[in-house]
Amino acid sequence: STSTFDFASYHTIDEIYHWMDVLVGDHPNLVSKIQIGQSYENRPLYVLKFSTGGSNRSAIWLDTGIHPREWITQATGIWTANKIAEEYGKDPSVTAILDSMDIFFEIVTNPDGFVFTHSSDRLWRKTRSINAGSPCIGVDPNRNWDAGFGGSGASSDPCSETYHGPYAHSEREVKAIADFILGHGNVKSVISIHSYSQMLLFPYGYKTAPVPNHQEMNELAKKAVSDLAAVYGTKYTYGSIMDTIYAADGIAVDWAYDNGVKYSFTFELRDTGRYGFLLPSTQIIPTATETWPALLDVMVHVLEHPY
Amino acid sequence: EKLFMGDQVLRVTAGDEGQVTQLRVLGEQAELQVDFWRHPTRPGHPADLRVPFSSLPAVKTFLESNNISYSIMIEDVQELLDEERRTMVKSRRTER
Repeated sequence: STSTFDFASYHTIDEIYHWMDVLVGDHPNLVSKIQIGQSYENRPLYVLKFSTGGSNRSAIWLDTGIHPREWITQATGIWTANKIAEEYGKDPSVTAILDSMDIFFEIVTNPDGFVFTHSSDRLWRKTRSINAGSPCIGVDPNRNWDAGFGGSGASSDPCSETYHGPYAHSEREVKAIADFILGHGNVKSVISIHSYSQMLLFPYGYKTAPVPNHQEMNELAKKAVSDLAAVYGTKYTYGSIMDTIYAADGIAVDWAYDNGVKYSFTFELRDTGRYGFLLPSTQIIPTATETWPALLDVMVHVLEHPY
Repeated sequence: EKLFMGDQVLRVTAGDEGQVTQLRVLGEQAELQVDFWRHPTRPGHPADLRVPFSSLPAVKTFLESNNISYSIMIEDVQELLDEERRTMVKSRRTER
């Protein structure tokens, strides 16, 4: 049972994949595990599907770990997925969401990179694909999306941590998600969880023009970070990526927005000012616990504002 | 396995746009192998960069000579990673 899983610890990919099967076993009428593709090194790309039935319902996509060294995001993903499963039938918001929408949650979005952080280089950020003509390995999977791809908000240097890759969606891990979302056709929200700097961000990163529903996104972000702060006092900033941090080209939520997913957000989790993304495992549950109300705010808003 | 002994993570706060630009230039000096954990954005916003042990003197000289204020956020990255590994092993043993 998932009750024996230590959510307050970091885990290997095998432990996480095993836990997924246990979660499915514990909640057979709600959770299933689907595979949306394979990574560069042919690892399965697993997605947890939360569904109470119906065909092709509108859906919410969540992902953690696209930058594999940010272990706190996968750990937060595991806790959050378990929370969603546990709260269905209890928490009115979760129940309302899952009574009419599906939730897809990819926890290890970059499995090759994640395995590499355990085996060889704890601080690995990119994928593990080979860059022809360069000794340097890997692409930044959050600069590889077809939204302002190749712009100055990414690097053309294969040795850079923000290398955008040879062409948009060159990375199998990115293409699998893009194909899944386009194939599904009814995804209404993409929430990509990163670490760290305590920010709740929304498009655009690749252009200064605000999105058409900027006001709505800003108000929703404001409410979400307020509810997040109420838990442990962790203060987030929020706004469009371009306004809040810097120009970033080829990122997931910009691609999602440009492909019709109106409620696309990126979370940058807590920054204690002492560990960067190397948060000690004692901070997993507090981080996940404080993030939950903000995530729920976004998901409830998506439910209440069909389009 | 790659080790990060003596590597430090510096928290740097640029005072003006010029210093933000200088930080970006610092990031582009491949031989220093600086790894931004938080990218320089705008004055007053922290940027975090991991600096390999061998590059620490050069990077700190660069920051000090340009009056860019910084503090040491992580004194030794490898020590933190070793502690993380010990914690994982311990919790796995407890779980088992």
